[in-house]
Amino acid sequence: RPPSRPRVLLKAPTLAEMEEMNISEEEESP
Amino acid sequence: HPVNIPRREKDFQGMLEYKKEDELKLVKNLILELKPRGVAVNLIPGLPAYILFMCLRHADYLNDDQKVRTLLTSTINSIKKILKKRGDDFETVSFWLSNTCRFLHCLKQYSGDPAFMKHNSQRQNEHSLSNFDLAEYRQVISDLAIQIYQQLIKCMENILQPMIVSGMLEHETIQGVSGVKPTGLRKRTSSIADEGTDTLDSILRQLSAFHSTMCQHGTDPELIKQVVKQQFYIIGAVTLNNLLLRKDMCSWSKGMQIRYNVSQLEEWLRDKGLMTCGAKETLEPLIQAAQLLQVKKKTDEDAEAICSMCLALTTAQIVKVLNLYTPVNEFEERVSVAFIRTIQTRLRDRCETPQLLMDTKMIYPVTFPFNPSSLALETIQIPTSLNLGFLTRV
Repeated sequence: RPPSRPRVLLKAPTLAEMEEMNISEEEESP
Repeated sequence: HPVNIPRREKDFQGMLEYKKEDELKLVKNLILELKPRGVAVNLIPGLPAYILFMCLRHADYLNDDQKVRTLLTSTINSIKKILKKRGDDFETVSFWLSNTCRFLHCLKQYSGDPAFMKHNSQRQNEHSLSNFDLAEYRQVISDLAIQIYQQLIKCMENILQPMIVSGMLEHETIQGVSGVKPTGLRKRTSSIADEGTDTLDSILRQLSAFHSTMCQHGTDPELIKQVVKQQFYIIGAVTLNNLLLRKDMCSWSKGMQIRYNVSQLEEWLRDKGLMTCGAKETLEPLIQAAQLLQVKKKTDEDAEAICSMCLALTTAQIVKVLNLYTPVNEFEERVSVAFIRTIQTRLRDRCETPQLLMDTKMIYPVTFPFNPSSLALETIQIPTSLNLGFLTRV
């Protein structure tokens, strides 16, 4: 079912910025 | 007492529901701990990419931008992490290159952009993302794919490079051609046990191993072509550079051997249906150097023929080969200084850099042509071996 309203553009960080974000997977248990 | 009746495939929407707190488990089991050589061998090509995309579709369906963002970020970071850890393993790099490309294709195919929907079924169009435009993330993932591609090339180069001189130049397969060794040359002794043992056959076997791994991983055919072209470039460049540095490689019989080896490489391309990928063309400087070893090098007419034949070689390279040329028997002579002068004069007006050696580290720019899949997301089942029981088919 095609949406009736336009999609919202999600702003993305660059690849390098993303690495610095220290996302959850960095906290994985040993 | 409720009976668990399996849902029919047509009832599924091609999404996978997961709890936010399971995101870590998802990337851990699907990316960080997946062994391409173990479990992944039996998966449908690109399955991790489809699974991640189906999770993403569910987050999009919930209109939860934060969930979409963190899934994409975790996915990208986990792929980078596994490649940092196992980046020297060709299988791992090839596996994640093909899955990253598949994920990128899914983001396009289901973006809702008509440009990417031409080959979709009605049902696939219904599965387009409904709330978010992920064009910027597509760019990031394309950048990631470029990084992985470069890593794949490096990885392949590390395996292939040590085989090239031995297999392409030193090892002789044509019996009787060089029965007489070039005068004044001694056989190089190898300092490392393995050195000098690689043959053209081992190079061809290695190329086939790379090729079959990429095919198993469902790598896009257009991408395989680019990898093969790069492989051939490296083979040609390393071979030519060594020829230009070694007098014992500049003889008529080596020219013969190189041409035979090139024909075997061409045969390999033909066998794999890769004749149009531009790989053969990358060998042109080497082919011309081999021809240069075999043509007559005496008269003005010979000089003219050489200049019109060796268009893929620089003047420095042509002159170097002529200087190094070593007769194999008493019927041949060294190339005269006068002849080399004639060549230099004829080539004086060529506009080129005075480059002698080829750049073996050069990497052709890569592209990832859009390759939509006909696979229906709603039919995808997750093998229990992936330990993703916390995902719910929706």
